[in-house]
Amino acid sequence: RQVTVQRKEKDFEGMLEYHKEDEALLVKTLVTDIRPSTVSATVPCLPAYILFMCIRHADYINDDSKVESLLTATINAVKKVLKKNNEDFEMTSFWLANTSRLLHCLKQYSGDEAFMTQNTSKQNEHCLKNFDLAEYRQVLSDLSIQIYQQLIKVAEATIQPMIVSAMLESESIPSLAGVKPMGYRHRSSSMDTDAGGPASYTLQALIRQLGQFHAVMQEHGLDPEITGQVVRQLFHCINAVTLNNLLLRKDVCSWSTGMQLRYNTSQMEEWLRANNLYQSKAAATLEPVIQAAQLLQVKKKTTQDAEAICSLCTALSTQQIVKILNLYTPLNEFEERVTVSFIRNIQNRPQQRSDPPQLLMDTKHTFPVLFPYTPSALSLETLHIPASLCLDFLNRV
Amino acid sequence: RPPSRPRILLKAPTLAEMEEMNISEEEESP
Repeated sequence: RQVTVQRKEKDFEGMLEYHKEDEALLVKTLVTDIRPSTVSATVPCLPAYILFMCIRHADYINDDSKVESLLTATINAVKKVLKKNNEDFEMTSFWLANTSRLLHCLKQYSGDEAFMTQNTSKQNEHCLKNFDLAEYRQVLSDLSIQIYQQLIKVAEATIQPMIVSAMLESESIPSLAGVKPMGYRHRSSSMDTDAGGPASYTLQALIRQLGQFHAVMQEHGLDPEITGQVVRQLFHCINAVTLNNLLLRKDVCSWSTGMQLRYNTSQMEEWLRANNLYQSKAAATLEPVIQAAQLLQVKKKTTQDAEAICSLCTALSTQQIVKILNLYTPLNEFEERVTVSFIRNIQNRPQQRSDPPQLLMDTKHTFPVLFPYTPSALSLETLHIPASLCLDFLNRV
Repeated sequence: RPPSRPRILLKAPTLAEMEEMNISEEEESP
């Protein structure tokens, strides 16, 4: 089909020519059948760049039906792959990275000046010549949101069963082992050995799982801003599930759980820092549970204590503070219960907060997702397609 | 800088419309 003359890199225009009848094979190879591991050693989001370079060529030859057909086939194939892998974090992350990269490419090379400010002059030469794909950008943006929601769903389903035992029940501070409120001393140890009982996870297991999610998203070249939003959403879930359990379980409302919880939340903040995720607003989502931990630990006796609690616990509603104080269980016979008059003191303080009416947090609350425009520094004409992808029917132009 | 000549807007169906078209195509071809 093609005279195989080795051309110098500079001769390439960053386009890929294909025959219309090869479109189905192209989409099958690059979308339907691809495994993330096939392209793991190459440029992140390679499928997105290859597809865009094919779109560029169809635009260059002024073939509107070829552009429309490839984009539609790609979008439908991505949707199918996601449906088939709707419990697979790796595949979902891979397609979120590639779909959002394809969307960024359609913007970066649209010819719209707003998207060209960071382009090199070579990249500007590579802008689409004939077609305005703004409507397809909208479809890809909608698709990216759908994929993001699937990613959150898969990740939440994985961590959900770990949260309570990792955050509230496992003993990550060795010196606190065995320090439990009266009557509950052996609860979690007996639970671990119960046949058929719930599985027990440590905080380290939960952090390890978060680390795996993070590593996968990084490997796929997902934009750091999107990765940050995923982490923030998962931290919200961890916070809400933990707080809701505190609000319902007497056995965890104790000084030692407060200590444990403070330690656990600090470990999670540490994980954010170690992974450059502290700016993602994820840490702020832990505020209610951090304050609940402090509430379990502070003195709860005098009017001054009540005042201090109210100015400390700004992320908790009065209803939540009162509930935790009511459930608070002394560690031993020397520690006193919280008195009724102290709780009344808290309840009767002038309300300066706008409290939500419900006691429990919405574990399913989702923050609106944003895909900020992230142009790429890659020069399309330098892109190398590995032979292992079996795309030799594409012709570099 | 490339000459800025107007590009032709390609109309795209919405994501939901694309899915509908895709489903009916699949139904047609057994």
